[in-house]
Amino acid sequence: KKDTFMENFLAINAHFKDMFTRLSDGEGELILENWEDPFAGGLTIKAEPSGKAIHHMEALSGGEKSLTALAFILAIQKHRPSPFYVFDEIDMYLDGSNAERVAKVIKDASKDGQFIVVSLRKPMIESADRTIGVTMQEDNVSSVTGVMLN
Amino acid sequence: KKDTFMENFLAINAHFKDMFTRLSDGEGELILENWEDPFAGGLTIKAEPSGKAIHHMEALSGGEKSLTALAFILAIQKHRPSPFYVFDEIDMYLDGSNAERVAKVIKDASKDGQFIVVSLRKPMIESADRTIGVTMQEDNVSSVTGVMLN
Amino acid sequence: MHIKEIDLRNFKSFGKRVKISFFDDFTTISGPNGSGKSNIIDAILFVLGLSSSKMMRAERLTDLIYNVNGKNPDHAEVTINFDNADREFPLDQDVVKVKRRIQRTEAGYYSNYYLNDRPCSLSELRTYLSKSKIFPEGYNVVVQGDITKTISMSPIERRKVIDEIA
Amino acid sequence: MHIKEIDLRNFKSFGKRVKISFFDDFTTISGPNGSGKSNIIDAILFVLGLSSSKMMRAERLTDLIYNVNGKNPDHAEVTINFDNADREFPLDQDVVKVKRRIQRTEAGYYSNYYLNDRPCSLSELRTYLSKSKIFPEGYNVVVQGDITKTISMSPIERRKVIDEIA
Ligand SMILES: Nc1ncnc2c1ncn2[C@@H]1O[C@H](COP(=O)(O)OP(=O)(O)OP(=O)(O)O)[C@@H](O)[C@H]1O
Ligand SMILES: Nc1ncnc2c1ncn2[C@@H]1O[C@H](COP(=O)(O)OP(=O)(O)OP(=O)(O)O)[C@@H](O)[C@H]1O
Ligand SMILES: [Mg+2]
Ligand SMILES: [Mg+2]
Repeated sequence: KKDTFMENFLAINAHFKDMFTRLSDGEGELILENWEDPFAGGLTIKAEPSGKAIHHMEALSGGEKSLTALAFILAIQKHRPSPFYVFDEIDMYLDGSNAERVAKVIKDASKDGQFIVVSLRKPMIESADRTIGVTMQEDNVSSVTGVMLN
Repeated sequence: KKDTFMENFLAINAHFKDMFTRLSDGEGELILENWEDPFAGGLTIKAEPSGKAIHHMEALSGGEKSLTALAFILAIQKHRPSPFYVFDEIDMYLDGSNAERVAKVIKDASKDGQFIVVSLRKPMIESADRTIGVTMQEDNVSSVTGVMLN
Repeated sequence: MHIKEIDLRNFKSFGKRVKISFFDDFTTISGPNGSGKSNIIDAILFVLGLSSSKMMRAERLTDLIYNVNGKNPDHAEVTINFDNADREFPLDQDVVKVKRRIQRTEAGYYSNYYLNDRPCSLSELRTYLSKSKIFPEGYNVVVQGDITKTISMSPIERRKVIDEIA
Repeated sequence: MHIKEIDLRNFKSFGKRVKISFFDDFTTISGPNGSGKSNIIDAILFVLGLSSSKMMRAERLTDLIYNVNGKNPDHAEVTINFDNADREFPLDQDVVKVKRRIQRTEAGYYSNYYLNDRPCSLSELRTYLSKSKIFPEGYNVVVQGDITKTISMSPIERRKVIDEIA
């Protein structure tokens, strides 16, 4: 049990380091609170976006927290992809250049899985294979206005 | 005590109705749970954005909740302005047209008070009187890059 | 395995039946505030049993049934058709259909799950889903406003996500 | 009354002294993710005693002192100069200066408030501030990610905001 956990953890950690660097130019790492007995402790994240000194995760900015969380989810996806990923406005805290970086990484990850992403931001919409438009008609009825292909 | 409360409540409610309509084209109203004895109950909000049927506040979308919350804050500001208002990315859930609407309303409200608004969105930046740029230098030190006048 | 089509009937703001096709790549959903984008995500959570009513912004499950001035149907239904050509879903079929229907009654409501039109329990559905790596905690779904959830969860909760994968 | 200038010394990411001028109209603050925008808002909450350390994303108050690889000053200070020409702040002066300083010590830390360079307690400062309609609950400040707070607060909490105004 511990062996399987460690095997998965080390593989995911390797993906996390890579993904964190791609998303934020800095260095990140997953850290077990108890390496001897992982089940006795938790998992923390060391995040140093764009070469900054290490701080509590709490002190990170809204954008930096989003990038760190995404690196964790996408590291797991690289290791063991789920059939599909559904994200609702994950780019809302991101500035222009980070929104573009994230959109590119998702486009790349969509080679090994299906991604359905709700977004209002141009970088995400322009990177996708297609966009489904939704609108509200009278009587409070939602409808799909058709699909734009990129 | 009840009289002063009711006087303030009715004035704020009148502002809320007006502000809600300006921000979302619909109808909104502040409702006391106990009109006889306001201190025995709470205050709920009736929100019908762009003419939709009334739903629980919980069922509103991210953008609709933001507009409703802003209408409440700005209704109080109209009635009894604080010396300053500080908002950090209040426009993050808003689509383009709502972000513009909110920026115009804040520009207008800034005639009776000081507004300091952190934002990454163009409509807000373009409506402001000036923009203070912030950047991170080496050594993890933040600095102000100067001020752009509109 | 991937989502091929979602079929919404009277689910939240989808008062008219809507079928949305999906492909095995990168799709965005966009539109004005309040148009129904997050309601589509809620429909996915609903039919796969991935969440409580609170997560779908409803006080009771019956709040998920379309309800506007006088139009007040007594049921809502969501169906997902999965493309299962790669047999990732442990059934030997090219298309797997998962449906959930909620029916309002005098006394309350019924909520039923169906796998290829055969009634099944939530726990049976979950056994199938976790074999294809769709877990009840749904870390592969991020609802609106929740992107920093993995940062604010406790270290123990975060470690448990890896346990599940292992 | 309005904020005329904010002076930051060693507060969070402001390792170099920074003075920011403000005017009595509509100012936006913009810049890349992680550049220090929200830290300016935290500085306003800090100096006016409007929040707990948790709201400023710090575990302990000493986490608010600039701290980067080896550079580790032992104090942080924020000063706000208010333009008080309209005498909204109940002191007969054109400029009112509110300062807060936190000093790390062997045993822990000191945190002191100053009004026009004279030490004062938080409760004394709060009495002055509420006369100029700056309330401790700070409903005139919306921190990042918190815009829908007025919707998710309880009806009683929401009614209390009106009580305060009355
Ligand atoms: N049972 C229901 N019947 C009818 N309409 C409903 C029901 N439940 C929710 N709604 C409506 O759905 C709308 C919210 O939709 P949704 O949250 O999907 O919007 P959105 O497109 O995600 O918007 P945003 O960009 O602001 O996040 C609300 O206006 C609400 O009135
Ligand atoms: N005590 C401290 N010393 C040095 N740096 C700190 C300290 N506390 C926080 N920081 C840094 O401040 C940064 C966060 O700044 P802030 O939250 O103001 O960013 P922001 O400009 O609001 O970004 P966003 O657009 O993503 O919200 C973090 O990168 C963190 O490392
Ligand atoms: Mg939404
Ligand atoms: Mg910020």
